[in-house]
Amino acid sequence: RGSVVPPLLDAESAWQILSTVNT
Amino acid sequence: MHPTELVKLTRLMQRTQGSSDIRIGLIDGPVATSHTDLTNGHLQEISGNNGASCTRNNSNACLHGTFIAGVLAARRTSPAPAICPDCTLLIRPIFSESTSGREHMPSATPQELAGAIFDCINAGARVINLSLALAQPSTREEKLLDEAFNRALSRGVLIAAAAGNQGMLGSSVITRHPWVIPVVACDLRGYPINESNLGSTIGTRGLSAPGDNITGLGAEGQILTMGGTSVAVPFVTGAIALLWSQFPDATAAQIKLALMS
Repeated sequence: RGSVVPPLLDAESAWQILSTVNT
Repeated sequence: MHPTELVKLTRLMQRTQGSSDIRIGLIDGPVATSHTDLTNGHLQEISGNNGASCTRNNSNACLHGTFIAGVLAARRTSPAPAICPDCTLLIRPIFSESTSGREHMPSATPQELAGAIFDCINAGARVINLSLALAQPSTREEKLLDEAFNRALSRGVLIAAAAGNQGMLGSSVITRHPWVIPVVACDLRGYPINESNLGSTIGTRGLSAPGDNITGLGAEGQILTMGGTSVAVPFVTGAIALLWSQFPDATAAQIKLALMS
């Protein structure tokens, strides 16, 4: 990414990722 | 835009209010634990030298601790964001109520902070909220703090920490530890606020979260509006707590990776 500003928290995307890992 | 919508917490908050099995370490000021919007919460006190409940509701330490506790654990019907009221909040006060003035972000020594982190880990915290800055850093004490962060890493305890409010580029002994998730404060359009510290480490390992004009609980029943990276941290902490409530078998690394992806 190389930015001094971190990305915005995205709780829904994190939930989607975890729901595919932990089925 | 509402702060919880900005960081896409709304649907997750509809799915769950959290699980009491997920313990959150709140290393902050004491909390007005008898506040009507908090008494339904799962509050558990881990007292250090000071009690977990406020003795002076108008002290900075109490105002700060109560506000951050409200973002995490207030009733959902309260004006605070109230992200995960059914998770267990471990209150480990570190700021004295005798501090005068109106500090924007209370501070602690590295040794005090390290002790509080060990206490939270030993009490079963899965995630620790650090809405604080460090005072009087010294090399020896910083080594102790590094050991505390390393213990958190080896036990799979996630740590979300304020990036700081000096408007500077750079990291601190807290935010430069690779296990710590530094949190930058942004406005309700998602742009970083002027006071928030930024930097390459913070940009690579951190997250941005709402920290401008956030409405929350005052210690004496009033509504307060606060901002800064302190206030942004519990949005990340709360998201972690809800995700772990929904996916209790996920590892700390999986939760962290999902947030950073």
